[in-house]
Amino acid sequence: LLHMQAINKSYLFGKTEEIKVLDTINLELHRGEFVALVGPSGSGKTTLLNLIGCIDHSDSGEIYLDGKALHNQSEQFLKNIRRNRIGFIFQNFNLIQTLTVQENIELPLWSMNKKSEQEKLLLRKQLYTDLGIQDLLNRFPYQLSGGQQQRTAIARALISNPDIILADEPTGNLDYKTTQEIMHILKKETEKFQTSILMATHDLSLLNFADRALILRDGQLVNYDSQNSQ
Amino acid sequence: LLHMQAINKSYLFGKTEEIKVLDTINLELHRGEFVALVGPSGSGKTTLLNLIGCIDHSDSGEIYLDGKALHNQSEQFLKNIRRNRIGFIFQNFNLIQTLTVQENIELPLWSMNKKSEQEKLLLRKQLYTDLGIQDLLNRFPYQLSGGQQQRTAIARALISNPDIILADEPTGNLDYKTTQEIMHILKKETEKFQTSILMATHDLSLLNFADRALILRDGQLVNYDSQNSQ
Ligand SMILES: Nc1ncnc2c1ncn2[C@@H]1O[C@H](COP(=O)(O)OP(=O)(O)OP(=O)(O)O)[C@@H](O)[C@H]1O
Ligand SMILES: Nc1ncnc2c1ncn2[C@@H]1O[C@H](COP(=O)(O)OP(=O)(O)OP(=O)(O)O)[C@@H](O)[C@H]1O
Ligand SMILES: [Mg+2]
Ligand SMILES: [Mg+2]
Repeated sequence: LLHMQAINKSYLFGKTEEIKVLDTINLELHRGEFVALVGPSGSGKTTLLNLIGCIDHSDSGEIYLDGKALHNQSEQFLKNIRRNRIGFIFQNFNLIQTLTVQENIELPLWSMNKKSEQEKLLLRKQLYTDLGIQDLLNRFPYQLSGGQQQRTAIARALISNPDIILADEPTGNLDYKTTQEIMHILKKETEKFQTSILMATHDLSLLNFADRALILRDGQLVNYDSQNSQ
Repeated sequence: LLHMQAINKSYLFGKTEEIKVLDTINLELHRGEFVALVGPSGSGKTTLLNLIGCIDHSDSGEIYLDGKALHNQSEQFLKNIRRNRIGFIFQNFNLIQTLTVQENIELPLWSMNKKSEQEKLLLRKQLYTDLGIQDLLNRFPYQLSGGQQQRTAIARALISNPDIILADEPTGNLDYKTTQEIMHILKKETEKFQTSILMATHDLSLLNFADRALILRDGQLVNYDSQNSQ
């Protein structure tokens, strides 16, 4: 489903300093697969997810989604991909402060035609209850706790039933019980809809929910061999 | 050092709905004590910290800091307490986007006289290195990873050597190794400077660093008896 080939990304500071964040990254993500991405703080996990989510550009290398190239595409093309095929759970939530919880969550549906919007809403009525936010729908983000904001961000990523969910530390502000519930909801997505999930996390206990894990270290991606390490 | 008596806090929605977040809370925090505050997402941890940090008002009840009453004080009085005696690590970091990392961290020192500012800066030169942010001092918050922003927020809370540190989920965006380092830095504060720390967290493994823990559930605070539970 997703294929990244020799992806490089650096940040430049002035004329002298270059920080190579991603160094010749190769990654494959298959339909219905749940992959965890771990690595130290500052190792490049968010940067990598942003490239796949089409909200940033690599310096070189190729990205293919369903065989179609994402690199070197127009902003309009990438915008379409972002809206229709990818659900992004941001590390800092990125909720719109002037919209209610419900409006925030249903925002991805505004760009779709009426018929599919109705179908997806029916499929997702359960989602608000599963995430424990059914009583918060008319509130604004500033009226929510950190974890409630995070759950709102998760609902928004799931509502359009995307092909790929990019989850950037989706449980960092949640207690143990809620974290387990979120993980089961995500796992159900892969089983029920063949959604692919790439999840950056610092919580190593969540690796149990993933099919496999990748480690990002010094700009390079390696497979985490859980069978050997345990 | 800190004494909260019969503290109540509710949020009102329209004329009909009242959510009682904190219900007759009594809390004591002694000099040099490291107390953990745990509870489900939405249980009121941030609300409680905001009351102690003088950035919110309770509906009723009393708060005493070093014997002086904080409830029913003027905004000017509370502002002084906030600046000089309390260091706050916010759940969402609250970094100023238009200031560099170094400017953000040293902001609490601007309101102090020149002599004590110099003394504290010498004491804190070590802090940047301990937190691994010494190479990031000239960057802006948007140029940092989530965990780097969190570490910047931690440095800012420590730099003025406050009497009380309120830490709202200070390690939610950090990997295991960095989390351990932060915990040791916080523990050193209590031992070296008799700083008191109240830390809200979802990571139960961090309770090992605390002297004792409190559980917030259904608006009420109870002691967590770790000796009995283990
Ligand atoms: N806009 C930017 N300009 C310059 N450097 C940046 C920018 N964004 C990120 N960086 C740097 O790129 C590196 C990787 O950042 P990234 O946010 O991808 O890390 P991360 O693995 O998500 O970390 P964390 O676990 O702390 O969230 C960091 O060193 C960061 O400081
Ligand atoms: N400004 C506000 N107006 C209305 N309700 C609010 C407001 N701020 C917080 N709340 C509600 O108060 C309750 C407690 O919120 P609080 O942020 O203190 O929880 P928390 O324990 O810090 O949660 P988390 O672990 O998710 O950060 C939540 O139900 C939240 O929705
Ligand atoms: Mg990140
Ligand atoms: Mg909170």
